[in-house]
Amino acid sequence: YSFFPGRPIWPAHRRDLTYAFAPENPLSNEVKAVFARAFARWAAVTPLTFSAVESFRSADIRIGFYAGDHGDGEPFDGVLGTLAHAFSPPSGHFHLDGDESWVVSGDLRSAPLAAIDLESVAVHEIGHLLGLGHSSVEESIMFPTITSRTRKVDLAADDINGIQELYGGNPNGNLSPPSSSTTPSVQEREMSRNGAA
Amino acid sequence: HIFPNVSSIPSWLNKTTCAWDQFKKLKGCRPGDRFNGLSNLKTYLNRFGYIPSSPNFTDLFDPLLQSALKTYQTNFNLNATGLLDDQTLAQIQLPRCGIPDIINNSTSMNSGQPTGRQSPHFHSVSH
Repeated sequence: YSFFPGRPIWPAHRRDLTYAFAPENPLSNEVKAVFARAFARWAAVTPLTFSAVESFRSADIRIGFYAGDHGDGEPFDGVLGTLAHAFSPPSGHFHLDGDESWVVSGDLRSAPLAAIDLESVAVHEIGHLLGLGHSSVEESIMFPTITSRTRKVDLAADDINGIQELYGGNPNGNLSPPSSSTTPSVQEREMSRNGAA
Repeated sequence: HIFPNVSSIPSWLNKTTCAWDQFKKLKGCRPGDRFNGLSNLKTYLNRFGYIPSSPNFTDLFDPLLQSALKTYQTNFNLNATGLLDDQTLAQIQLPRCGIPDIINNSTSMNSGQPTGRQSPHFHSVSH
C-alpha cells in the first residue's frame, strides 16, 4: 500500500462522512446501492462511517459521472482507458467516466469486452478518497489497473493494513464486508463450496 | 452508460477499442529506435507520473523512456527490462484509475521501496 504525499487523511473530528450524487446524474436506487456497498467495505475495517445525503454541495464526498473535460483539469478519455479518479482527503471529489459501460449486476464473464464492474471501481476510488495511493500488490483493491469483465471488490490484507495505518481499525472489530446480492465473490464462492456459508 | 445487468449491454460494445490500443504497434521497439507513436507512450507515462512533463515528447526511444519503463515494470511486478515486451504492452493497455502511480516524485509502490515497507529513499534539496 501507499499514501499520497504528506499522508493526508480526514481529520479526527470528521469520521462520520456523508456522500451525495451529482444532481445532473439521476441514478437508480440499484446504482446507489452499489456505492453504499462499496463504502461499507471500508467502514467495516475502519472507525469511519458513510451515509448518503441529498445535498450535493454540503456532502463530504461528491460523486459524479462525467464525460470528457469536466473542469478539474483531468479530462476523461472515452471508452476504456482511464475509468475514474478521486482526490485525496479532504477533497472528496469522486469522478467516474460517463462514457464507460458500467455494469451493476450479472455475470461479467459473458459481458462485452468493454463492460466495467461499477462496484469494483467504486471500492478502489473510495480508497483514494480516504488517503490510499496505488499498490503493487495485484490482489489488492488499490492496484491501479482492472481488467474489463472482472469483478474485484474484496479488500485485501494490503488494503486493510494501509487504511488501518491511517485511521486505525473498526472499534467493533473488523466486521464482515457486505456481500453483493448479485455476483458472489471468490471468497463467497469458496465458502459456499465448502459448505461454510 | 450504466447497465443494470450484463444482459442489457448491447453486443456492438464487443468491438470497442480504446486509444491505448495504439501502443500494440510499439512491440519490439528498442533503445535508440525512432518510431512513430513513442511520443504518445511518453505522454501516457507522463500522465501517470513516470516521466517529467515536457512541451513536446519525441518519438525517440531515449534513456528517459527506458528508465521510465523500468520503473513502470517494477511497480507492476514485471521484468524490469526497460523494453517494450508483450507483458508490458498488455499491462499498459489495461483500463485503469486516472490517479498517477507516482506523485511529486514520491511513491511507495514497488519502485519506491526496494527493501520493504520503509520510508522511500528519495533525495530532496530544500530551496
